[in-house]
Amino acid sequence: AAAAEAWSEAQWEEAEEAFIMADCGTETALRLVSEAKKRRHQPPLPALKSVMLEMLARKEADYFPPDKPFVLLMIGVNGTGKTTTIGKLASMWRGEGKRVVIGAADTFRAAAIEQLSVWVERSGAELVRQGHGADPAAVAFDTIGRGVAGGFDVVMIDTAGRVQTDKGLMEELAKVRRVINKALPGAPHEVWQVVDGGTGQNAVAQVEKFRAVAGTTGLVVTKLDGTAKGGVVLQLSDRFRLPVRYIGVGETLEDLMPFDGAAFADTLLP
Amino acid sequence: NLTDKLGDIAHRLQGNARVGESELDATLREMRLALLEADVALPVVRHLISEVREQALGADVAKSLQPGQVVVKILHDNLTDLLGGSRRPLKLDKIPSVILLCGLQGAGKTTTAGKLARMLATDGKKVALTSVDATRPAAREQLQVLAQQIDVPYLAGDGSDPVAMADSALDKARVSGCHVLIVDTAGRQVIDAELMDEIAAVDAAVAPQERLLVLDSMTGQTALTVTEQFHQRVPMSGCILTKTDADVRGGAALSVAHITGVPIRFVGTGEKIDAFEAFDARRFAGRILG
Ligand SMILES: Nc1nc2c(ncn2[C@@H]2O[C@H](COP(=O)(O)OP(=O)(O)OP(=O)(O)O)[C@@H](O)[C@H]2O)c(=O)[nH]1
Ligand SMILES: Nc1nc2c(ncn2[C@@H]2O[C@H](COP(=O)(O)OP(=O)(O)OP(=O)(O)O)[C@@H](O)[C@H]2O)c(=O)[nH]1
Ligand SMILES: [Mg+2]
Ligand SMILES: [Mg+2]
Repeated sequence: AAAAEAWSEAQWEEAEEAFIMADCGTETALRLVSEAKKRRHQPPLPALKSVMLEMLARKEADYFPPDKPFVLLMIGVNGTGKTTTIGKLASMWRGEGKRVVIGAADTFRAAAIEQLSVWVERSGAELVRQGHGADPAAVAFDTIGRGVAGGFDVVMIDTAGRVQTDKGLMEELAKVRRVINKALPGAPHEVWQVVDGGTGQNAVAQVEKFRAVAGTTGLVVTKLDGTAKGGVVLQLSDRFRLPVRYIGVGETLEDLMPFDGAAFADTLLP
Repeated sequence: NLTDKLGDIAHRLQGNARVGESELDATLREMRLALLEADVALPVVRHLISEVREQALGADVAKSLQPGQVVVKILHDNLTDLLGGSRRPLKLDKIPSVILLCGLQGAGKTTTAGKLARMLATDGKKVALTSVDATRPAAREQLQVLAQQIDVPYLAGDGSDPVAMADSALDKARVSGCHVLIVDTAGRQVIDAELMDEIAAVDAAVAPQERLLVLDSMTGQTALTVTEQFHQRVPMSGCILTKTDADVRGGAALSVAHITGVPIRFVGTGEKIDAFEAFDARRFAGRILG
């Protein structure tokens, strides 16, 4: 039975190409195949799956700190889904009876505050905002103040999208983080980078550079309801040991799922 | 980068009296890896490598003092040809000419609509903007803010159905006598049948002179499927690559060129409304090569 399970070289190559097409990257695709080949006690598909699971960073189930509020900073490149994800997370926590306040720290992009305020309303959260063009760090500071004074369970800070090559905006992000920490020691308890599931190898540079300035503690991968498989997640998880907390699978409040490594690995398998 | 990597192989090639196919194949393997790492879709990579192989053998690379460099140049030329094919200005001869923007969620359509409007207005055209995005919160407001920034009229479509909105906006455009109407649409996934029917219906309603695919330059392997599927429902006449200010290699650009043969017209080079340039094929080819 074991002999029947073994793959020909051509089949292994086919698997490697499937991983490349899933955005795993050439090195990872090669590594998945070469590692799985070594596991002679396992048939090919389970072997590949076990290698993938090893690459995925383990996460402690509970990211909430012992005392409230739990402060979460959301970061990421332009258009990845930060604002929408904040709405989804708020809705999820509201459903658990938690009180949520959200800071509109994207004070730059056209109608960013208006967009966030719709999500705040839909999810039953509260909004802290200042004028368009205000200092994002000041908004973050105010929001934490409101979160503490109002006895909220969760404080979320929405930030403007930025590309990792923009030194000024990366410094701004570092400042937002510092100010959050000043406002509340221990905060931000979590910093999640939102990654578009359709992103190619640039995701690695994104996570690397953002983490250097913001101290990323987790990832959210969005738009996995499309054709993209998000295979780059294997690299992100393996290289940076960052757990994927949630995945976005659509544009409405309910379209958020906890990341399930085993299910994810299944979608990547050829 | 690729040129350095190939420098080593070139060194090896130079030592030989004639460049055998195996030495060439080693070079091509490095190229294949470099192109994949640059997010060029696998089927496109296969096509390019076979082209380069044929031309390199034909060019008798062995005769060159720098065989590795010659092969790189062949690849660079192939990329440039593929990317630069069929360059032509926007077709805006009808009054009003409609430009329809389509693409995935978050690609940069709304921002690009503003950039395009600003560019055309600077060129002396009478431009108007409209959004038929009835789903994303504050989508229409976003475009209205941009329109205001560049002092270009925003024409509001009536109702909440994208096709009806597009229709009524076009009527208003005709009445207003504007030369160009730029139609911003909601982002969508190509496997969403309903939304793909919708974009085809919007297209039918406004019969655009230009249908532009707005694609995030950091898109990975799915750029091929995405381009293919959009092109199938709404025959694209061009593409705009966004967020090229990130350190993205931009291999997705080749998928567009390879699948549709449509020209990449412009690139978005930043968040500001003036961060917009004409696409330079040779320079972009160099960037893909790293
Ligand atoms: N299909 C799909 N679309 C999504 C998902 N998450 C977000 N989107 C869409 O992606 C687009 C961008 O989302 P935003 O929340 O504005 O992204 P952002 O990161 O806040 O963008 P910026 O603030 O401009 O950087 C919107 O159209 C969202 O509806 C997802 O999981 N699936
Ligand atoms: N750095 C950079 N950001 C860009 C560029 N083009 C657009 N953006 C940003 O990308 C994000 C998404 O842009 P939008 O215009 O909202 O994208 P969209 O395609 O209209 O999104 P949906 O309507 O939700 O599908 C915004 O933060 C823009 O400012 C660009 O060329 N460079
Ligand atoms: Mg946002
Ligand atoms: Mg838009």
